[in-house]
Amino acid sequence: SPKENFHDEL
Amino acid sequence: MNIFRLAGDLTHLISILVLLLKIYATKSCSGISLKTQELYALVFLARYLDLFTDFVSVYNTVMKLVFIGSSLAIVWCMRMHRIVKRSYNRELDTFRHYFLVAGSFVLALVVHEKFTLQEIFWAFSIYLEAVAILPQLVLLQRSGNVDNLTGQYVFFLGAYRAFYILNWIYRYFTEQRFGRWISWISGLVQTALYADFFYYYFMSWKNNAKLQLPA
Repeated sequence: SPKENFHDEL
Repeated sequence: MNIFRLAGDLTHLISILVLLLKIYATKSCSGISLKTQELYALVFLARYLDLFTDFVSVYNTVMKLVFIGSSLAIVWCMRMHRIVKRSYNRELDTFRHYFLVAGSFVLALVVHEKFTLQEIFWAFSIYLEAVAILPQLVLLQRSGNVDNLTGQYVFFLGAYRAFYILNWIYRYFTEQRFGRWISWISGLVQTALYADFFYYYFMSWKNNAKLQLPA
């Protein structure tokens, strides 16, 4: 999932 | 958001502000590689395609827009601004940056997590960012003397990825999540490329001397 991939990083 | 991630984002932001300050205050871009600035603009445009599809937070959106906007503005200034462009060290900034773009793109086509447009462009941006500083480092080495603001700019730009690595280690232990291999390897490569620069930066700081890179 996107969450697993640290999608909150820049 | 942990302290390392915040420090990473802030050093990244500071590096851009220092560069803008240098160009604005001195009306000069001497010592700055247009090649590196173009690569960074490409990095942000490729990575933040998700601005159109995902919303994470106001913070993320604003930062993404700042990174895209500032990198395009710097490229514009160095190419178009009547006064600023005169100071560009064109003859020293000869790194063939297209090879970095092509190499990163081929690598992204081969090594990615999913074969989707967004994932391939994301991986491409991570690979390209890892090597985007090379034209800048070559330019500094060729010109020998590094002015104060340019030195600070490169230092903060390098520090940013190092803080991100600490952030991934922290997240691994606190969230039991690993993130992505692609980021880890590229981040380590990116930070390692600065090792030499960091060494001379700290030496000049310790000795209170002007930053000089050996030819």
